[in-house]
Amino acid sequence: PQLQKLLVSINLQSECNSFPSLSSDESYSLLVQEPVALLKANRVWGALRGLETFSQLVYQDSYGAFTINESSIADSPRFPHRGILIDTSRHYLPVKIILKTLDAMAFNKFNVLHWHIVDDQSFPYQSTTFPELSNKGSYSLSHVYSPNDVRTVLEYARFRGIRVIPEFDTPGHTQSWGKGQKNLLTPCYNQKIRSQTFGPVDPSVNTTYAFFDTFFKEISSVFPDQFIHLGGDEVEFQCWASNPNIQNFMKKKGFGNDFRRLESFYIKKILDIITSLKKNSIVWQEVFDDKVELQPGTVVEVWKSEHYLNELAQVTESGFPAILSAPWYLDLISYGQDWRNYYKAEPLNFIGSEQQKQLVIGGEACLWGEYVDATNLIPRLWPRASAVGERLWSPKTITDLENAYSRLAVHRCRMVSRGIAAQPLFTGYCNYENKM
Amino acid sequence: LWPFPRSVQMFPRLLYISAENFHIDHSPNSTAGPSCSLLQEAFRRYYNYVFGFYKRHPGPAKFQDQ
Repeated sequence: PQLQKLLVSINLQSECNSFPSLSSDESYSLLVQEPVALLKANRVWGALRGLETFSQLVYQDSYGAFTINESSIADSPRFPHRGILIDTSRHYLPVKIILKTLDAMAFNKFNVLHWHIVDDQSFPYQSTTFPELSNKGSYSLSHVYSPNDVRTVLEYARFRGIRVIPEFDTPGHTQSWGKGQKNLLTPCYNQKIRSQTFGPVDPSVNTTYAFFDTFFKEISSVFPDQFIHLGGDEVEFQCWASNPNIQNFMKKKGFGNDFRRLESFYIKKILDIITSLKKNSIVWQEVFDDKVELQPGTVVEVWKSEHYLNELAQVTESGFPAILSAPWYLDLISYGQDWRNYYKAEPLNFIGSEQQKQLVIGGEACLWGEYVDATNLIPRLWPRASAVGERLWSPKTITDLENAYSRLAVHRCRMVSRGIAAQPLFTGYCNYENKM
Repeated sequence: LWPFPRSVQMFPRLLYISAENFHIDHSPNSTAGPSCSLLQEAFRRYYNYVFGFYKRHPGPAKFQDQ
């Protein structure tokens, strides 16, 4: 018996020319029988996921013949936000590597590329409104992402059902911004004498907010996703505290010596700018912890490893959607099968109501750029991120580590055969190795 | 399968697929058709993922006489 065709049927409006979103329908059903297999989905996004599954069902028997079992599959994701964070500031990543990462993400049914595009170290995003940001803030004039590069990444991702959410972290982690935008950062003082160093964004002057209003207008038109990541983590207060203008501003506003109130004042203004652009914000957990007044629907990303389940409980108790990345910092490396720990992390293992648990919309595996560039990004991500992928896609009951090991070992070989240099899980071999 | 789907039923009956006689196509009932480049491109990609490695490595290289 032969399988001659796979027919793909989209039932509702296909959304073929749209960008995927948080509410994209990724469900599908697949029926494999002689002579025609049928893949049904409501939208193209489900068809993409079903094609991946179909491709995994086909295998070569010991004679080299392509074979598939008759089968019936119904599938949909457990969480709608399943992301990978890449950091292109600490080390620049060539566009080719970003595209390869998107391929690997599709093999693992991830649907969000969290693009931490700029940071303290460099500003590779080429802004059309403020070209000096990358002219002066990137590592070199060739280590930038041009508008064309960004469009390439967005379209490549869309073709794989992957959203691209850019992160423009402020007010901290902004050293590279200061090179191309005068008076944006706070000048630091040393015993009342101005030093040559700068701290976080200066929240005390109107020019700061005029700049961000224009900048985020550009960002919201370049990146089609409904969400922009605003960061807001690890804000250093020392430089703010040293600056006499900031001290006066604190007095005027009645903030006392509580710089968290200044930080809150600033972030609230930035959140308002994003709202005025009809976009939603994602922020790191400190913004919630520091009691910034958040707009309803602002997503809080839980990243600190200590007590992350308690944090999820608190965020969702306050009615905010949450994404979890705390247990999935893949830049941390160890000897051995650390994928097992990533696999065992269960995002809903906190004490809370059913309503609270529904506010956990997913998670992200994060790969920060210290020690990671184009030479080792792919092997460090895969197959470790695959463990996170299954945790976020598959039903809660899929937890058996032995079973996962067998399937993941095969999946890793599959990724390698498709050009992804995924590291081995442990000992073993891949079938195709004698032909390489 | 990775990640594991919500519900899977596998039957013992095996079907053979030959690269030459297998196609991925739109169903006549589908709201998407050949003008949907996102799916057209995905069909091409997944055909290559299923058969590509085999095609890239069909056997030892053949050298021309000269």
